[in-house]
Amino acid sequence: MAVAVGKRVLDTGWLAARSTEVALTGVQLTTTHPPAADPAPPAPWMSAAVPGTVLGTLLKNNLIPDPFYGLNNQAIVDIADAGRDYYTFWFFTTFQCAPSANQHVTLNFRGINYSAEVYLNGHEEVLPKGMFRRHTIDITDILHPDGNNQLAVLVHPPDHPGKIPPQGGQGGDHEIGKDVATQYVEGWDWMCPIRDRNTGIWDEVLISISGPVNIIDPHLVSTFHDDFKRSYLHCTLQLENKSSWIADCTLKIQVSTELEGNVCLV
Amino acid sequence: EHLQSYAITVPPQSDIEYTIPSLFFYKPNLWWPNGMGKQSLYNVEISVDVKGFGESDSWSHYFGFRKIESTIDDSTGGRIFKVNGEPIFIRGGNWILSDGLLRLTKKRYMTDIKFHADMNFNMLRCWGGGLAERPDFYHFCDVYGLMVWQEFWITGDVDGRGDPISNLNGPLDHDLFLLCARDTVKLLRNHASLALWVGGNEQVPPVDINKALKNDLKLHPMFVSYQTSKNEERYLS
Repeated sequence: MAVAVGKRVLDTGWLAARSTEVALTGVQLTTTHPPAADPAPPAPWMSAAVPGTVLGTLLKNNLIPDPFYGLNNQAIVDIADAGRDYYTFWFFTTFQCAPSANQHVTLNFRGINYSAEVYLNGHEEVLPKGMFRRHTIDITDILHPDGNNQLAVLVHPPDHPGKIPPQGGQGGDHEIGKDVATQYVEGWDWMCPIRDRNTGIWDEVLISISGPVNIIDPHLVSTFHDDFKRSYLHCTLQLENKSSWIADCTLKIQVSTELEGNVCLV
Repeated sequence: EHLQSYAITVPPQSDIEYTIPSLFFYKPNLWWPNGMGKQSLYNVEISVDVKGFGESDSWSHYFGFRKIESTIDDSTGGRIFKVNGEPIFIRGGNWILSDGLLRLTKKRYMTDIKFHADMNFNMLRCWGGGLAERPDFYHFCDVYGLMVWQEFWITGDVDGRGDPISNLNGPLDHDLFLLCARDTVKLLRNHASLALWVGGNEQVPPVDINKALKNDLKLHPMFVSYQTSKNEERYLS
């Protein structure tokens, strides 16, 4: 039975573990040795906060004090002292998806800080660096026939996490500025340094199921004339045909006025 | 009347860029910033059906009809904003990010942004050392009428004007910076609240990055109007 065309957010059932405490490879984690979530994940695995950061996951499991209270932040080891591996983490989850013929499935990360390797059912994909970029992976051909899929993501911190000088200061030693990542994480006059530099799958993870043709990044612009009496809505978009045959499409655009209560006028 | 459909053929294993013929609206409900009027939003839904398959994909977005302009005022050197032709007094708030562990839920954004609207702000300035804010942030800025000044990831302190002086030429990988900037623009550009892209905080980005950003973000000629000698407004196209 074909799964419905549409998008599904993967934000539950994630596990996490420090990379230095996991001897298995991504291929093994997503084929022969997946971590069990029930009844409780075996150490060193723990329930993870995705979207979120490594510190968010550690806090969720009470493995660090909450850095926002008192001087707790001092009790959390900084990446400069512990090393990047200490905050390099595995994130693991499973999901159901069994598309029918002519359906295509992509795995979409809206933000990862800072770089990652993705493993799905034993297949590896290396994601390029950069905190502020989306990643889309076509996973149609690597989904499990029985619909049970296993996903592991090894997330690495920024390349230049820097070291916080004893006197602190705006942006610490400024090393973080060598990467394309948020800079406040080394601390500022109004902010303590963030110990993991916000490493993690920090934004939405989405499974998108479409037919042979999918819509990419529509751009909407309105123009006005005659003192805003006349207006035009312009839309440019990309259409991608992943199939091996010509696709005869009907593109529809519908603009409905804002929702008044539950009334929607077209 | 605002439901149109078009027949398109897409070759196999390829992607095409398609511009939908513009839709005409007579006196649409305009989107206004907080304190100037209603934040009218329209639900724009786009779908593509493929012959022999049915609906193949769909996309939707709450869109606001508005025109936001800003220019530098020669006499004060300050930036003047106009919305739908009306000058606006900016009551702006500084915005770094909502949570240092990036627990950025919709509920959190809604609460934070409504709080700023209740404080009578009409703009939030997203500082360059923080984040390119997320679609959920912009959605609630659309809903509550807070325009957004969004800086890219350059700060004076870290990029050339801090103590110690460092990263005079910005990040190591300029291509990566521009790739992230372009992808961020595509992610956020349809939001009514997005008022201004800014190269960085207290610092101009490195020349090549700044030039590329200015080029990528310049207004399409169709939207660039000018005043004639008789003080009439004319569009270039």
